[in-house]
Amino acid sequence: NKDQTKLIQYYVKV
Amino acid sequence: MLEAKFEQASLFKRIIDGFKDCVQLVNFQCKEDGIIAQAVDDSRVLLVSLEIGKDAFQEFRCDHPITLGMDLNSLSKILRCGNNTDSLTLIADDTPDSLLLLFEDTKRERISEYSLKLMDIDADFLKIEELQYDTTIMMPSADFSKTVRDLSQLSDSLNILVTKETIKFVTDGDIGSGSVIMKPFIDMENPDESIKLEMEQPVDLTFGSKYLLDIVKGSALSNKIGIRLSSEAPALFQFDLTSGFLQFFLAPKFSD
Repeated sequence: NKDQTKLIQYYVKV
Repeated sequence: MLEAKFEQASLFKRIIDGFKDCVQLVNFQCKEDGIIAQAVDDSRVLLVSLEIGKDAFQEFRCDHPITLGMDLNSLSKILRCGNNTDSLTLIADDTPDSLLLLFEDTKRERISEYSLKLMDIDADFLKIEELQYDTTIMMPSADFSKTVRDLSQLSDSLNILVTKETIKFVTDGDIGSGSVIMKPFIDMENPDESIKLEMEQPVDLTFGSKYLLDIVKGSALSNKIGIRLSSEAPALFQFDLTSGFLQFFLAPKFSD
């Protein structure tokens, strides 16, 4: 089984 | 004042239908060169980025930047009221609390007018850096759509592997497993049927099937889909408009 990553791990909020 | 006229309402319908099932509340930012929108799904895994350039419109005028916060479910209800071949004009004043949608059937001299209440939507905006992707695939959107729909029946995950000359989609679930292998080729007579592959690095990535099923709903917008993959960043799936695009950024799954 693999874990789903989240966008916030790659992008920053502006 | 915003006045944005689509020659055919069907274009705006297809754009909204392309992403309304994964995000609901969206801020549309209208500027002098067109309309852009960005929204993230509730699970924070899939990001939608839309750009409709002014050249996609028959007429476009936006004197001051304005933001139209819309509930896509409500917008869809109104869009279903117009015929596909009607022209559709979006009209809003500089500090709007509603958006006017005007459908016109010029042949029958029929005009339908709807007003959609706008919302204040407090949404995060994510900064997406320009990125060098490991692999770029351009393929028929119908082929990608069928592959995703077929393989997603077997598992909640779908693996995309790209090597020098092969694109492989693999799924492995409780009821069984499946794979679809494609190779790049050029169709001289129907260029849109071609599969192009540019590979800097092989990739082996896993994505949630449910998000891919959301993404393929954009297929009505374009015969082709661009897929950009990197082991370091979310994948980019792109449908091009005559002016603009609908992009989906999807975070991958990894082994812990």
